[in-house]
Amino acid sequence: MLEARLAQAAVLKKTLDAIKELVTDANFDCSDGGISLQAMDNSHVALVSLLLRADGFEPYRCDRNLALGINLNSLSKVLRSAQNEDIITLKAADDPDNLSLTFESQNQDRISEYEMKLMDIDQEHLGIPETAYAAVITMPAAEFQRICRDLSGISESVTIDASKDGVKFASAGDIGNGSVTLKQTHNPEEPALSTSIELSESVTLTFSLKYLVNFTKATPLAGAVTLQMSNDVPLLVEYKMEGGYLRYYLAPKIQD
Amino acid sequence: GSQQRALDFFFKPK
Repeated sequence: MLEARLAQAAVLKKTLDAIKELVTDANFDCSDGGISLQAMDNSHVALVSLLLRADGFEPYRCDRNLALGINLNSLSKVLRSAQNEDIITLKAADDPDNLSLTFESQNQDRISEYEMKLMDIDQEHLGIPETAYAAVITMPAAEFQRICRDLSGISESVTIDASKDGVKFASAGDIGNGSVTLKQTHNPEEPALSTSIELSESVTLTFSLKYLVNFTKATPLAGAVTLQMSNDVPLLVEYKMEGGYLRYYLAPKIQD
Repeated sequence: GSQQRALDFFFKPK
């Protein structure tokens, strides 16, 4: 059986908000290491990889591996009933038909109990090779969100160019063109507000802004975001949170 | 112009 108690409902609520528009149904794979999810969007352009490590829960118990097939829209509806500060407990039997969710208020004067039907999802897992990326860019998550939103007003796609001079986000469309260049900064007082660029070679890749804007729905989960790129491979966008991560992979566009 | 590639091109099923 699974029993996982999470001190802050907000973590799960924000995580769902960050993935439910990209993925409709997904298996939450539970093991003694924690709860993970890997799913592609319908058009097979983007992939979401979530890990909530066992040590992020207190307590966490999972006797045998379980795949909980969940409609993310349904889970999101149930989680709307949880307050951000509530303590959430997830429970499932072995070979379960339902997932049980309990929301307790901080001072335990209100306990809400929900049961959600599970579904059978035959989901293939993709092998994601360990990659030493040529460019690793860490920046404030809010900055990345703003850049993607601003450039999506100009064009459907953005070219990200990482070089020793900085990282340049550039878009060109019918109304004109625009770009934002970030230089490396160091803010010892507020490391989350710094931009760092680690580069072994220059990288230039073009991506759909629709997907990037979608990824930035994870902004409330983390102060910083890391973009990892190599030429001709998918972009990795990572939001690290306490007790896990939310990663998005996005296939690049290629020139005709 | 540019064409969107699918992820399956890069990542293979396990």
